[in-house]
Amino acid sequence: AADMPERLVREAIQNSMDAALGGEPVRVRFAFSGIDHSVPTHRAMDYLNGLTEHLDAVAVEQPARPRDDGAASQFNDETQAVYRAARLVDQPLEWLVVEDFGTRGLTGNIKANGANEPGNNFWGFFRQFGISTKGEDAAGSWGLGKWVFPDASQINAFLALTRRPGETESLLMGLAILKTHERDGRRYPAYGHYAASDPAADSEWFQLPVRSS
Amino acid sequence: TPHWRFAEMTPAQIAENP
Repeated sequence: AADMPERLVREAIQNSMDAALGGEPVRVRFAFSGIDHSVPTHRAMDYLNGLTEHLDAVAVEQPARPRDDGAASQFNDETQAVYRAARLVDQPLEWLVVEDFGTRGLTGNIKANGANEPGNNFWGFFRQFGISTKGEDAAGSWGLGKWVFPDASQINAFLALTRRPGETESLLMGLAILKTHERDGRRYPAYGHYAASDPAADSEWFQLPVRSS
Repeated sequence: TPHWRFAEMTPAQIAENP
């Protein structure tokens, strides 16, 4: 965590440079809300709905599991961090925003979901969970470095808003990277998405962004 | 309303990642 600010700034700027439109400078802005511009609790829930119970599940599960020697496992640093994160959502929500300008945004077919989607930045940012082979093309820039975004968040989650060339609507989607966990007798993967509502069963569900003008 | 969602793991996924 010591080099988190450097990792975050380097990754964000590199991604923005790779997405430069050309003809104008790329600008990247980093801003912290601080407590003064935090989101009040009642409004923050719009962005946390469905996440808090999974944070709670991760927080309570780890220490409850017995170790191999039968002793109760200790809270480790990571578990403590998640437990604190689960409490954060009851408070005004402070945030960090990274904005870029003069860039293409997260381009690519939002419905593509192959094992590899060269050049599809939307896929690379939200759907690529395997290890990327560097140097394939621009999508390679969405390799392991992108995990700095959830890493930088105390609740291991971020939202991304993008407007792509030629489109009037913006797309909003989020990604949370926790740990595998159990809730109500069901097992869940480490990752979840903030996405448009969809009545499909989990086995059929394909996360899609929220569209908004 | 948009919201966070985690898809329940399938038996095959659990076997791969217990």
